[in-house]
Amino acid sequence: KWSERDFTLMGFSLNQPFQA
Amino acid sequence: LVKRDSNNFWLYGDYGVEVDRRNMVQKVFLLTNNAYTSRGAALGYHISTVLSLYGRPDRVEVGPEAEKSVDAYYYDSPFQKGVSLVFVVNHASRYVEDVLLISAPIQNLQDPMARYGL
Repeated sequence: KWSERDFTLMGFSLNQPFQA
Repeated sequence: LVKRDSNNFWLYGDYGVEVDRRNMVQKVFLLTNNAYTSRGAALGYHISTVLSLYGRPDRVEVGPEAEKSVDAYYYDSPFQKGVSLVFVVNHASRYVEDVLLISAPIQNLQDPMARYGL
């Protein structure tokens, strides 16, 4: 029932390159 | 932009992002109730709404039960080890005070700024 999107916040995923 | 040790905190109006020295996102947190989680939860919501949106948490860290203490409800990502969506909830009122997406344990849950790592 979980999707990867559930573990994003404001469009950000963790351990991914930051793009302002 | 706020620097702490080797990490940078990008603080926007409604949310903040912690980035490490390799420019990788380490933490995201909501700052106002104009920002929502992907399932539509926000600061100020009652925990019952969070539970209806997300179901039973994987674990709950309960505070010292003082008037202003908070509890943390953790939803652990099945996709990325160590990643959790966390709702910090006022112990007495049961309203959400903070929402964080984290990759490392919260150091001092009871301190609002330390909670962010700031």
